[in-house]
Amino acid sequence: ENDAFRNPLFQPQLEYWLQTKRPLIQPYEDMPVSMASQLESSLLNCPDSLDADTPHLFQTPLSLPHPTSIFFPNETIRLVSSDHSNPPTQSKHNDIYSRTFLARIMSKFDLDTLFFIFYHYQGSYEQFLSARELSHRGWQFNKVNRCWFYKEVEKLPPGMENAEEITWRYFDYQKSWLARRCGAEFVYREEEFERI
Amino acid sequence: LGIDLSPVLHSLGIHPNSVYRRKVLDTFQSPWVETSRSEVEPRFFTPD
Amino acid sequence: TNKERMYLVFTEWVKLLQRVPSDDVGVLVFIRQMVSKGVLDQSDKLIEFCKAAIELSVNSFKESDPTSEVFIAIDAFSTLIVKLLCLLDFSQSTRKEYFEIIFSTITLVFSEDQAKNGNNFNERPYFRLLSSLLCEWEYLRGHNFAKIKDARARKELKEFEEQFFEVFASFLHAYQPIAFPGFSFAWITLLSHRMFLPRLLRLPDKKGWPKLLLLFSDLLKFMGQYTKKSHVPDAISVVYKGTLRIFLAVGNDTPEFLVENHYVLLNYLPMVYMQLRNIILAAFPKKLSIPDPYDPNLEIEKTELCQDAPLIFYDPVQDLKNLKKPVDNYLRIPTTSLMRTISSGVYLNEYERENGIGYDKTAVDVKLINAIVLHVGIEAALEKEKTSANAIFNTESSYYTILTNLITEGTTEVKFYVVQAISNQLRYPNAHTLWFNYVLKNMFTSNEWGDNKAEIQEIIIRTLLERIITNKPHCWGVIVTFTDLLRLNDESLADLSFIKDIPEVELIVRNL
Repeated sequence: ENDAFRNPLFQPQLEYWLQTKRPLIQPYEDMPVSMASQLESSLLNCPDSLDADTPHLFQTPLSLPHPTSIFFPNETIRLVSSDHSNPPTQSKHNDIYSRTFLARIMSKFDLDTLFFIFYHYQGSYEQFLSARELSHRGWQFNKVNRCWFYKEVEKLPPGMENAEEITWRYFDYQKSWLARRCGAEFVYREEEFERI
Repeated sequence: LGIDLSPVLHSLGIHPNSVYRRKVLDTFQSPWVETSRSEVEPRFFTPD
Repeated sequence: TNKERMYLVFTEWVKLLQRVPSDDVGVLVFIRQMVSKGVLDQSDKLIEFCKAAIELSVNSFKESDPTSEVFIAIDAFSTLIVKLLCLLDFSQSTRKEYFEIIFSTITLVFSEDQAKNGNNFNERPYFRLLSSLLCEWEYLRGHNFAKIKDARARKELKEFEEQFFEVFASFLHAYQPIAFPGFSFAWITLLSHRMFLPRLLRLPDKKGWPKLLLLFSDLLKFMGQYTKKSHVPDAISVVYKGTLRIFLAVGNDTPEFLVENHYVLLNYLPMVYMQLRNIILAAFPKKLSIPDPYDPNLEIEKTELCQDAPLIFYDPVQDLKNLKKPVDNYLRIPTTSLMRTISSGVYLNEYERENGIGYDKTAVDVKLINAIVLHVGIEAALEKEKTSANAIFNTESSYYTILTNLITEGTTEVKFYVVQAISNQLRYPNAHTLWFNYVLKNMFTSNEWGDNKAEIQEIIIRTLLERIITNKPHCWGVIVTFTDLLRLNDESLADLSFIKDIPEVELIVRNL
């Protein structure tokens, strides 16, 4: 009486579906040969981590033209997991990414490399990780001008009028590809910065 | 009698003696070491 | 033909997704046109289209050069499913119904493929389909659906999320290894998928737990059914290895799941899997600081943590069957006739196969005994809160006597399973561990057993010892209880006849 059995679109496949219920209702005492060989076959075809990886049908081209871009491959390198011999040490950065190979290697990258990944691999997991690494290093992302800013605090020798001197830097990704000092007119507005 | 679980925990990235406990299921590659030879992309979110 | 036209449309879809990002307006337009031009405007057409898409995708996988991108079409289909769930208007039907139709179609194609191909069935394309579906959903729902600009749509999708995982989990339950052995390893990989398992563990209000328990039960049942003393098939050994790692990962990330569901999980876990049992029972809530069980100055009665009862997610009262009333009545007012009903009610009508150490079948309803023992423990802890500790730390109390009477009036088998069930509650320091420690200690030293005393003591020692001689982890409560027994002044364990009978055991006990 069930609707599914009366839908011609479900015939004849429904039969195969029903057959799979039998061992659930009446379990076999010993594994039949057919089941054993299907199990073996399943073991042989066992999906691996590449099968389980996130699909990317559209390969994002490099997002901005850059003079050195011809030296960088378009594809991300499939990094192979190395051993996890080092136990976590930093409590501040103890998130789900910290133990991945990619995040750990990014912690060794130059700022230059991190900025390149950030601006040229937009929307990618790699961009996300570079932003995370920059954030860990104290950089902040300005939503308005899309630049990364860094607050440099210099402790002044005792006896000076102020205890510390603050300078702001930003990374100029559009023209010079350098970190530049902000002018005296720069005012830090918290709402302009992305909370990462 | 079971086995010494230290290498199994190690392969999972679990360090019981460490003060900091990190979640491992979000980057779990596969139930078996043999099929975990590459890392998988975990969930992440990028602001607009 | 109609089918060929659908192949064409789907092929266009696949090509489109390779040319533009999935958020592109072209994708939205394509889907709108699929509805407006009559490709996907009715559920029957949806079924036909999905069938065509899956067949094309699976064939594309089978025919592709294995070193090339074999999953392009499958990934495109996964994307389509999530896009449809996101973009279509669901005023006529619900997203859940729509999703179920799509999943049903996948299921039918999947069933036919595995039935017709037998050993040549390849699970990988179907695995990929489901894995990519999970990844696409995750991409959509990132940061609480922040990508969805329309407020109403965002609200609807947030409400749908629980159903998304429920439908997925329901179908995964139907694909369990006993039903689809050719999909077993893919199935286990899906259960532990990084976009599935942690999500279900962490859905608000533990909404994902019932389905997860069902799936873990499926896995344990499968393992149990084909684990024989004489022979464990190689494939089952591999299944066990994977299962072990999954449980260890769950114990690390969300130990609460193991803590609150130990009763259900142990009902399906074959008892020979001693270490896995210990892993489940040794779990404890994250923030707890557990005192050293080997500390010679430790007194369980003075352990602060033992004041709190553990959380139990699945109430065992549901499994008491027709003994619920007799048990609850007995706890209130113990009578011999109620006890007789309970004692005689724990037997099975037929033998059941059970691969144990020293036995291979049971005549008792083990699950029922587990339910009775845990239920009594839960009620005892509640009673202590309501009245006082004296109400339960008292060998005259009905909470204690119901267990001792089960033992007195039961066969050796019943005694064994009651003691096993009690020992299953000797976990991390909590109110149940404390009470059952009291129960077991008193049972061990009691003189009310008459001629049966040695047998009961032997069962208790065997039960505790088998949990300690395995590789770690060991349960805090078991270690503490065994230490308490070792320290008894009146009865030295090493002098007991059943210990002396087996030199290896005597040696272990003397060393301990």
